[in-house]
Amino acid sequence: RRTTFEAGFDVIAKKLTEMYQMITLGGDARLEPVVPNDPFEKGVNLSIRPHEKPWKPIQHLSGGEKTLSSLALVFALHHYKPTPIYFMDEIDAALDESNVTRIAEYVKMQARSAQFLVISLRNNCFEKVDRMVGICKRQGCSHALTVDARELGATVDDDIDMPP
Amino acid sequence: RRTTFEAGFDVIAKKLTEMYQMITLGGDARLEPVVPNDPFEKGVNLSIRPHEKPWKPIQHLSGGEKTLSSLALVFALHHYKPTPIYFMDEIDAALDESNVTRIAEYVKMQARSAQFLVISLRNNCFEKVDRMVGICKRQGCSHALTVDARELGATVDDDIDMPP
Amino acid sequence: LMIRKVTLENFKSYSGKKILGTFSHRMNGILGPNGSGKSNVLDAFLFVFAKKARKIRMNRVAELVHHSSSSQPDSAKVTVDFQEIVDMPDDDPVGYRVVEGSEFRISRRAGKDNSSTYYINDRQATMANVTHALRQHGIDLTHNRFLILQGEVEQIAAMKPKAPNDHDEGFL
Amino acid sequence: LMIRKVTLENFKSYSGKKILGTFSHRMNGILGPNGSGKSNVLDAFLFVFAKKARKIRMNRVAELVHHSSSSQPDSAKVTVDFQEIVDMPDDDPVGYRVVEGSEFRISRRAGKDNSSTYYINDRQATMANVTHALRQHGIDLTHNRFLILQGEVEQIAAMKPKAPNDHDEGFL
Ligand SMILES: Nc1ncnc2c1ncn2[C@@H]1O[C@H](COP(=O)(O)OP(=O)(O)OP(=O)(O)O)[C@@H](O)[C@H]1O
Ligand SMILES: Nc1ncnc2c1ncn2[C@@H]1O[C@H](COP(=O)(O)OP(=O)(O)OP(=O)(O)O)[C@@H](O)[C@H]1O
Ligand SMILES: [Mg+2]
Ligand SMILES: [Mg+2]
Repeated sequence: RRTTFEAGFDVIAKKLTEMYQMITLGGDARLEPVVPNDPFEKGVNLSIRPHEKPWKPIQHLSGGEKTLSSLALVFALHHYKPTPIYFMDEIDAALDESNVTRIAEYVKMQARSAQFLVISLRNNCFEKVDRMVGICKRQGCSHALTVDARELGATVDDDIDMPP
Repeated sequence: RRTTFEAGFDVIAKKLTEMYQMITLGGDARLEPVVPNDPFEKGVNLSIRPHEKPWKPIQHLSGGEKTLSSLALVFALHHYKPTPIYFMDEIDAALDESNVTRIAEYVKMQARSAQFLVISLRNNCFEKVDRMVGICKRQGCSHALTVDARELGATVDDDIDMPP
Repeated sequence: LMIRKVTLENFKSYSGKKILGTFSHRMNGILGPNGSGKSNVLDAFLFVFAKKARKIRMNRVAELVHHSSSSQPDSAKVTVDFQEIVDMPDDDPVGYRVVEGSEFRISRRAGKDNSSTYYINDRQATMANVTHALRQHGIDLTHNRFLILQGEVEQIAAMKPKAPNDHDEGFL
Repeated sequence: LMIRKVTLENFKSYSGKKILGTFSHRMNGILGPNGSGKSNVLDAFLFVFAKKARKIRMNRVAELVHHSSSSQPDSAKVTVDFQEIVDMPDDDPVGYRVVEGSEFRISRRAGKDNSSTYYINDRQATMANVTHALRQHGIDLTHNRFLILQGEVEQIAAMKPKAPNDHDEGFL
């Protein structure tokens, strides 16, 4: 069991570093056991070296930097052990405009191998989606309208069956 | 002491309701003692009736609705007992674009009687400010540039002493 | 596996029967003003996936039933339609082909009396049946890494080393 | 009372001497990319206002001193310049007039040895002197309602009824 864990751990740690470097263009991340070479002893720790800064434990990062680190980990875990569907609610709340765009791009890339349902308040995020569900509330009741991004204005109705 | 508290409490409760109605255009808020008419017994509770919906305890609200309720309370408290300076870090993270604009408008109004230093990642917020401090980081070091909103491009240097 | 559509009946802020979808097999966005009901859509999925009421931001299942001045139904029901697909090359207009006969649906009804009933393909089932069926299709509900709730994302990377174990060790 | 400017010397991500301001007496915005140093500006004010290191997101005062591959100074210092003003009518180009002789400054220096020194108008002072001086000018540091840190705003209205008391009773 320990060897399986350590093999999996190595794959994830390597992928996390790769994802974080891609997402932050120059930052670096390390997933390390608290006790060297023994993840079972005290668990694992995530250290981040944001772009051009010294290595830091994650508590010392800004809100946006923590968000990017978390998402790099989620994508790394997906690479190691994929899940078919992801639900994400306002993952970009703490991101500046350029990071909102960047993370939306990464989700779009990941969406080639999994289905994503993403809630966001940031316009830059919606530029990347394939399909949108617009929600509004009138007199205390929510209404939903599904629209295809490529055919804006063409609503998608399940019983009308277009486009699937 | 109790009578002073209750008098102050009534002023704040009234102002909170007024502020929340203004901010949400149709919502309602009530600050009530847990034990009726006795705020000292068990403290106070904030209930919210968002626009066209039934009264709810604050835990049942959405992220944006909680933010608006909190800010209505902060503004109500300022009316009752003003402070000269306010520091606010990303108070609009959970707000949709129209609420970002609306809250920025309210801060601008409150800024007639207090100085506000507001950090935000949302462009709609910066449309309302009188002066902006732009921060960037190069090689791990932060740099700041202060610019007057009316004279965009005119940097404000303390030693150059313009505009004050 | 993909979710084709979800039907909300008197669930939280959704009065009457509301259909969301057909979804894309790739990236779907849910947008709308504060308080409009976006997170409630996620709650609908958690509800069908047999998560406790506490995780759906409510103390009791009865609170999930829609209530407003115009409407006080006795129960709420959520139905999720799934299908298995095969990706098609990029030049294909649809992008995927549905695996013949792979469609299935999971539903859950909650009453104002706090009762809870599950259905698989419209036939009554137990909660264990549902979690088993979902696991068969690749959705493992014992860990939560496919789910990032509002306000949670910053904490994922900050999780303490040993516990909670979901973070890394739990699922390896 | 208003803050005219703030000077950061080797404080957190600010290397060397950096001046922010002159601020508007009304609404000032701080903007920049994630991780650029915006919240660190608020930390600088908290630091001068004698808040504990824990509130400034650090465990020890020594961690507030700037460190990077290019620069490892021995201490950090923050200076805040205040002034009392009188509002002028809206047609006035400046919007306010400074009260003659009302300018004052508060500074604090922190060393890598965890030492901490306060200054009022560049003369050494105690932490008690500083909190007293600020209170005289209307900044009461015993409650925090003039300060909303990153991630805190949603909790303000959700505070439990009786405790913590800051919420309502504490300051009445
Ligand atoms: N059982 C119910 N009946 C009617 N309305 C309900 C019920 N449960 C929750 N609501 C309403 O749903 C609203 C919250 O919806 P939700 O959390 O989905 O908003 P949201 O779109 O995610 O907003 P935000 O962008 O602020 O996060 C609340 O205003 C609440 O009053
Ligand atoms: N003593 C220090 N020396 C050098 N850099 C530091 C020091 N303390 C903190 N930092 C850096 O400051 C950065 C955080 O800055 P800050 O929290 O102000 O960012 P921010 O602009 O508020 O970002 P966000 O928009 O994501 O909240 C971190 O990357 C951290 O590495
Ligand atoms: Mg929400
Ligand atoms: Mg910040």
